[in-house]
Amino acid sequence: SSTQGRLDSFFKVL
Amino acid sequence: MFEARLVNSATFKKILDAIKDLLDQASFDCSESGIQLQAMDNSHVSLVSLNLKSDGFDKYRCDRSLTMGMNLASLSKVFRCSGSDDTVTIKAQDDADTVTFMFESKKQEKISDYEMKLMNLDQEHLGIPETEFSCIIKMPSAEFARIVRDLSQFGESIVISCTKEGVKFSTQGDIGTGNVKLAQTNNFDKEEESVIIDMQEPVSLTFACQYLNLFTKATPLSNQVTLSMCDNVPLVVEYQIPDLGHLCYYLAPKIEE
Repeated sequence: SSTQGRLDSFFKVL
Repeated sequence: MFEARLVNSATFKKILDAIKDLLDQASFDCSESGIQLQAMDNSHVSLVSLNLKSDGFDKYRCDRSLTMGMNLASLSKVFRCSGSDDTVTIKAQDDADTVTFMFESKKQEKISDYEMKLMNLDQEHLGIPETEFSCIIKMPSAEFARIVRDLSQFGESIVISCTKEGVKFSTQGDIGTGNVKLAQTNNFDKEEESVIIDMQEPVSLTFACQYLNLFTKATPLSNQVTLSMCDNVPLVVEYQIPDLGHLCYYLAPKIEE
């Protein structure tokens, strides 16, 4: 099974 | 003073239709260079990035940069009042708490205006790192919408696999599996009907159907869509808006447990 990734782990908050 | 006029208000309506199911509210950042919007959906799984360049508008004036926070359901109500051939003019004073939309019919026999309250949104801007994508797939946007719609009937996720030979969309669910393979076309006469693959390395990633389906709401904006993929990096789904800019969606891949 797979879990949905979140964008927070890929993109930095400026 | 901010003023932007677009002869074809239907384009703005299409943009709105393409983002309103993903975002409840969003900030439109207006500057001399144009209008930009960047916002994540509530679950922080996808991001919408809209860029409309100032010279794509029929008239554009922005004396001071301003951020207009808008409720997109309210904005949709305003644009529902426009005719398909209307011209729209968007106006706001500096530091205003409202924005005005004026719709003019082709022969100018009907002019309507709607003033909408702006919102103060806590917006966080995200830095999106430059990525060297392993695969960039350019294909007809209607074909992409069709495939996503078809496969969504069977499963919750779609695996997009790209090799030199082509791109494969696959799904599996309780009733079985589905696969759609698209080969690269050699039909250079009709660019908008072509499937063009630029592959450095093969890649295979899994994405939620629900989000892919929401992205395909942008189909009326462009004949072509570009999918950019790289291992462990969000998918980029890009629609060029002719002469005006582009609308990009980012989607975090599903991770195997």
